[in-house]
Order: sequence, then structure tokens, then C-alpha cells
Amino acid sequence: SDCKKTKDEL
Amino acid sequence: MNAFRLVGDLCHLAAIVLLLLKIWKSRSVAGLSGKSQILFGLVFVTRYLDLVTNFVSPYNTIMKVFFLSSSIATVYLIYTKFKATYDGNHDTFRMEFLLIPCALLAIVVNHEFSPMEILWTFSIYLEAVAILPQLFMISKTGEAETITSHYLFALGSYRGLYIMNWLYRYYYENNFDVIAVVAGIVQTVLYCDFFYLYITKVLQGKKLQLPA
Repeated sequence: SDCKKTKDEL
Repeated sequence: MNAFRLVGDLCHLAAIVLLLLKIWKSRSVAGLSGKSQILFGLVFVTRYLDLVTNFVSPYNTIMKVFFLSSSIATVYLIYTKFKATYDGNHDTFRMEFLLIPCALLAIVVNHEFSPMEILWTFSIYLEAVAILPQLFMISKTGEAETITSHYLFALGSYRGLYIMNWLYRYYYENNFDVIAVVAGIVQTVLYCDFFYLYITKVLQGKKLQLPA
């Protein structure tokens, strides 16, 4: 799912 | 990376530095909730477990190391070095009332039922409410030192800026994480009352006094 892509956040 | 998230991270960094400065210069942790700092430490430990396994960027790694070490150092300063100035009588919020619901919710509501994902989700939920013991303590003592209110303003602003970052990423990168966004909104809303007091009082040069 596209939510994985915000795992670059602190 | 976008400006909202960068400024947000810098606000977060500033908050932590402000707190350490306050403790170090005043040689005191008066007015600080050790419980909130323990919860923040737990947030970073459970969220940054992938520090060594998942490299994102030098910036990301450096910030994670700084947040982890500074939060652990703050807990250490409160509970050992400056323990004599710790106001335990006013820091009475029951942490289990936050830890247990966040843990249960992380098990039920998450993106993937795996240990890392559940711990990450737990850290997101816990961060949303970790400031409650500190706000509760201020409501009990009825006031906060000016530098402590600057700390809280920077800390509250960081997640508010992250909400702008999520809006930006939703529209321009088609990235969206409903768990982080909902928890981030809850977290920012919890500061609203404080933001009002900060803007109407502290910025007018007055001390942060809660209406008795």
C-alpha cells in the first residue's frame, strides 16, 4: 500500500 | 523531503535542545514531567528499531541517533542527576492509562500484523498522547517556566508542520498514511489549549499562568 512510502519520515 | 517536514524536524530538534538547555543552565528539572520524557524515550526506541537495518539517508540516521540519545539523556538527567529538583508530587499522571490503550490499539489497528509494524504503530499512537503527563502537571502546578513553554510550543508546532507535510505529500506525491495523519491531528489538537495560552500570555511577555 502507498502508506509505506512515508516511512522515510522521522 | 519538503519545507514543512524540514522545518518540522528542526522545531522538534529545537524543542529537545531547549529542554536540555533549560535543565543544564538552571541545574533543575522543576516543572518537567519525567513521565512524559519516559514516554518520548519509548516512542523513539520503538520507532527507530530499524535504525541499523533500514538506511534512508544520512540526515535520517543522524536525526534518529540524536533524538534517541537526547531523550534517554533527558530521562537520565531527570531521574538521577537532578533528581533532587524533580517534582514527583505533581507528576502523577498514570502512564499505564496511555501505554495499555496505545498497545491494544496498535495490535488491532495497524497496516501489517508484524512485530516491527506493530511497534512502529504503537510509537505513533504513544507520541500523540505522550505530552499529556506534562500538560497535566502544568494544570496541577498552575504555571510553567517561560523556557518550558517555549519547549512545548516548539514540540507542538513540529507535529502541526508534519500535518502540512502530509497534505503536501498527499497532493504531490500521492503518499498517505492514515494512521500517522490521524494520530498527528490528535497530537496537535492536544496542544491547542496550550497554544492559546502561549500566544496570549507568553508572547506578551507574561509568565504562563493557568487561570486558577
